[in-house]
Amino acid sequence: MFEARLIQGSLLKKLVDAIKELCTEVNWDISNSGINMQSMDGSHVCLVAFNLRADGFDHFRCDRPLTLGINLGNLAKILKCSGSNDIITMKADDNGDTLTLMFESEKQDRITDVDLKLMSIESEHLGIPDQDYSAETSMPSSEYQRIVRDLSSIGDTVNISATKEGIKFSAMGDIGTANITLRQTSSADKEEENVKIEMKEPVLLTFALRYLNNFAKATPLSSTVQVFLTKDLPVQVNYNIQDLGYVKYYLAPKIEE
Amino acid sequence: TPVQNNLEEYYALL
Repeated sequence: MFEARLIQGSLLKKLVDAIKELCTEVNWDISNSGINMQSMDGSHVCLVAFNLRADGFDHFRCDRPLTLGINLGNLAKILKCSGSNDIITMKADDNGDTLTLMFESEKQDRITDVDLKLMSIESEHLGIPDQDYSAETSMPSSEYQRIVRDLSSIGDTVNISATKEGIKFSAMGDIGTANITLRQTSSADKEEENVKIEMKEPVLLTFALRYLNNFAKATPLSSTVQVFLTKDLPVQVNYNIQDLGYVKYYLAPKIEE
Repeated sequence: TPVQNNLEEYYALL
């Protein structure tokens, strides 16, 4: 028996909206420590992983580990039936073939329950070693969103370089070129509005903007985003979901043939 | 022009 009650149900909706375009059919691994998912996109270019900790839920029960095969598009359709202030409860039996979602309004005067059919999904799991990053940047998630959106109107790929000057995003296309440089700041009113750059060594990597733009769909989940760059390795883009967990994206770089 | 690499080039399938 699995049962989890999330007071801030809108977080679940935002999470599914943040990943559904990259991964359509995924396994959620449920254990008494929480809910985990890891899935590559169809072209095996990027990977999405999330963790929702059991202690982030108002109530969490999992008698034995379960794997729930979920079509995220269908789950997103169901979550559209929930109100933005609804409390969401998820339930599944140990050998069941459905996930029950219950939406309770704030005043608990309206209750919706929906059964989502589960699927059997063959999934591949990647082992991601702990990495020693060349450069780690923390910035407002709205800033990241704006950079990748703005550069998408210039070109399809972006060069990201971290130097002692700051972190520079450069795009080149038929209409011209654009560079956006972020410098470290410390003067913002709120800590999360600052740009922090921790650089161990200069690094330059090239990525497809389409994917970086897709990662920005997680912006509503967190006010900040961390971008980890490592020489010759995939970029990691992390959104921490306050008091609940995280969603992380990994994207393989483009390389010269 | 650079080509897109895939993740299996970096991470092992478990």
